[in-house]
Amino acid sequence: GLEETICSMRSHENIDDPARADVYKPSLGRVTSVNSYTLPILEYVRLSATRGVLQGNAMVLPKYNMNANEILYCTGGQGRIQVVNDNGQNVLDQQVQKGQLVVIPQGFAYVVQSHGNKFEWISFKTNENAMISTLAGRTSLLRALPLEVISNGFQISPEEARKIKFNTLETTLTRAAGRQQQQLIEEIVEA
Amino acid sequence: RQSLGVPPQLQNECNLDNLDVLQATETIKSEAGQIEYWDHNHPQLRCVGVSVARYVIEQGGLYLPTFFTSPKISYVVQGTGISGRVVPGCAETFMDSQPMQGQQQGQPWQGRQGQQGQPWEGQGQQGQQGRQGQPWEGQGQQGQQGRQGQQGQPWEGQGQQGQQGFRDMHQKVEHVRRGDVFANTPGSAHWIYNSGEQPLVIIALLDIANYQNQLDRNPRVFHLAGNNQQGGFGGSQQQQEQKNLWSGFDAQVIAQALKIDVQLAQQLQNQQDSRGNIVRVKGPFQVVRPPLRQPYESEEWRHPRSPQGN
Repeated sequence: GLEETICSMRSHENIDDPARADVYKPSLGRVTSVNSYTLPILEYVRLSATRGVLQGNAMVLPKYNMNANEILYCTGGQGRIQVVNDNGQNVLDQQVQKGQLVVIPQGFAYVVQSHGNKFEWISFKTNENAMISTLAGRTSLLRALPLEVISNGFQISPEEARKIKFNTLETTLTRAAGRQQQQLIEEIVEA
Repeated sequence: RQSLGVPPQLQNECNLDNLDVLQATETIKSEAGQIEYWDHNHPQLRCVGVSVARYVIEQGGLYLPTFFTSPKISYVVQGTGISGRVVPGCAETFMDSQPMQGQQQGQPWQGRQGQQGQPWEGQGQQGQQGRQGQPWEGQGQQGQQGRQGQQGQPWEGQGQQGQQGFRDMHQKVEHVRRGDVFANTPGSAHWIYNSGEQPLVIIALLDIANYQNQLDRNPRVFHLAGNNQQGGFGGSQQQQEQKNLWSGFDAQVIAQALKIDVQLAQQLQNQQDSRGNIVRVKGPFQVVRPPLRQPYESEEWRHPRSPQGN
């Protein structure tokens, strides 16, 4: 029996091929995951992985890991990563470059941005079927909340709640402001 | 539990020769209620790997959306309310079906609906995507801007009529009442509103030794809205002000992610909000929800008079 099951079990899967991407946007980047559904051996080791490539001036929408810790290793380029803990404190806000590692604990919210440069990474997750929950976008947590909950929670008008809930239509990747645009925003805010 | 990888320093922690009755040790007050915690560092609770809290939500109070890294099970001790649970990636299946005002007057989004069907209608959101693809998918910002430029967002640029015409949609909400048990998986957010006329009291247990909690044996609550200046839930969060998740991000990043202006993004961070995690809802709580099942609620349902009653 082992010969037909364990011994013949497929143990590898290429996730760097753009043709295999789960999320693909030519101008923004791509994200590819492998879990126990796509590679059954991961059920035994209780691990999974995600490969990501961000083009310049793109961002992965804010999200958190529901059932896994994540270890992100930068394989190329440079990007900015912000991580927020359970007290709402920013526990990481740094540029990450090739060869560096970031640990993102379960539940901690994080966002990945690339400004000008491409950013490539591989994430290992400590669950064979790691699940994420996004904080912005069409399938996000905000989108699933009633407007009343949003407007009362943040003390904002229903119209503002509507914008927060519906303005972002993407699910995973979106455009990030470039450096010039970011500086302009900062100037406007300071003014 | 020891077989599930309890750290060695905890394995000899269970001294079960004498057991005590435990009372809540800490109370965190909010604008419209309070949360009482049992000290999860107490040897008995530490031994069994759980944390317990009691939520008291006053009439018209809303417990703001939160999630945990551990599974949670709750029991409604008293009162009635409305509970919402957010399952990531699931469609918004609750929507107002009242006729939209202004449909006859040529709303900008009518053309899009006419071609593709309403994106929020029916069961086939996935199927619809599969057949036609969302016009904004796979095109990045440019594609989206193009669409907006041509047709506008369904909720924008329509003036008063458009605002009246667009109704909310969201994921499932349920009525809860005394005697109900409900469970939450790690990472799925939930909120509760007290729709009754008496305080809504809920006792909840967090299984922090559960294998699905991959962090330490401290209960960790993540708030999506509101701030808690008194801290709470013991452990790492004790004595520390708890802010919501948006507080830790750069406001500009939030603005980019949600495509809103920076000022509104700063409001999401609730920096000046001292209401706590249970806030008072001003005015009626108009959330799309099914009516209460009256026959189910009645005594006749529980004790049918006629033997023919099924």
